[in-house]
Amino acid sequence: MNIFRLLGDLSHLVAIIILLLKIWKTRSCAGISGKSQILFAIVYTTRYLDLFTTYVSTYNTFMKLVFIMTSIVTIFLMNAKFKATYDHNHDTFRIEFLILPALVLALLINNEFTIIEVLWTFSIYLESVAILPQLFLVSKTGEAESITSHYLFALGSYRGLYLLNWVYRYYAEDHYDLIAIVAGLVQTILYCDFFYLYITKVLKGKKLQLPA
Amino acid sequence: YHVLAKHDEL
Repeated sequence: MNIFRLLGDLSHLVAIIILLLKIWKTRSCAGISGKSQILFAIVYTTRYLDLFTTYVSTYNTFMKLVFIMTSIVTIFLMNAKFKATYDHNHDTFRIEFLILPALVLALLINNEFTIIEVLWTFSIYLESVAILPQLFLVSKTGEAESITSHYLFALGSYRGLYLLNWVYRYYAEDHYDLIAIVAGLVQTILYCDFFYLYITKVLKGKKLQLPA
Repeated sequence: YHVLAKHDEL
C-alpha cells in the first residue's frame, strides 16, 4: 500500500459517500445516471468474486464489500425509493453497447482464460467506460448540480491516483498489470473534459454548465 | 517484472 493507492481508494469511497448523501439529503436522484450506477454494480460484483477464493487483507475485503453493498443500495434508492425523481428521459445511453464489447474484449485479451480471471478482466474494461452514460446525461441536460460535479471529480480522481500508484509499483515493486494500466488510462482520459470544466468553473463557485 | 497471480488492488 502506497500513498497514491490509499488516496485513490479514499477518493473512490468519498465519491460514493457524496452520491449517497446527495440522494438522501435532497430526496432526489435527479442528474444521476441510473445506467452508470447499474454498470458500477456489475463492475464490483464481477470483479470481487475473488472474495470467495482469495484473501488479501481485512482492508481489501472490507472495501470490496462496501463497494458492492453501496452500489446495490444506490440502485435501490434510484429505482425504488426515489424513483419519481429519476431522470429517465435523459438517461438514454444504451449500456449493451458497453457491456458486450467489454465482454468480447475480456474473452480475447486476458491474463488467464479462467472464468474468474475473464470476469475480472471484463470488470476492468467495463469500469473504464462505465461513466459514459453519466457524462452523456450531463451533456444532454447541459449542466450538473455542484454536488454531482463533486461526485464526478472524486470518482474520476480515483483511477487517476491509481495510475500514479502503478507508476510507483513498477519502480518500487517490479509489479505491473498492463490490462489494468491501459484501462485505467482510458478511464482517466474520459474524465479530462469534465476535469477541465470542474477546475475552471465549479471551483470558482460557478455552476457546471456546458457551452451551448 | 511480473504480473501478480492474485489481484491485490480494488
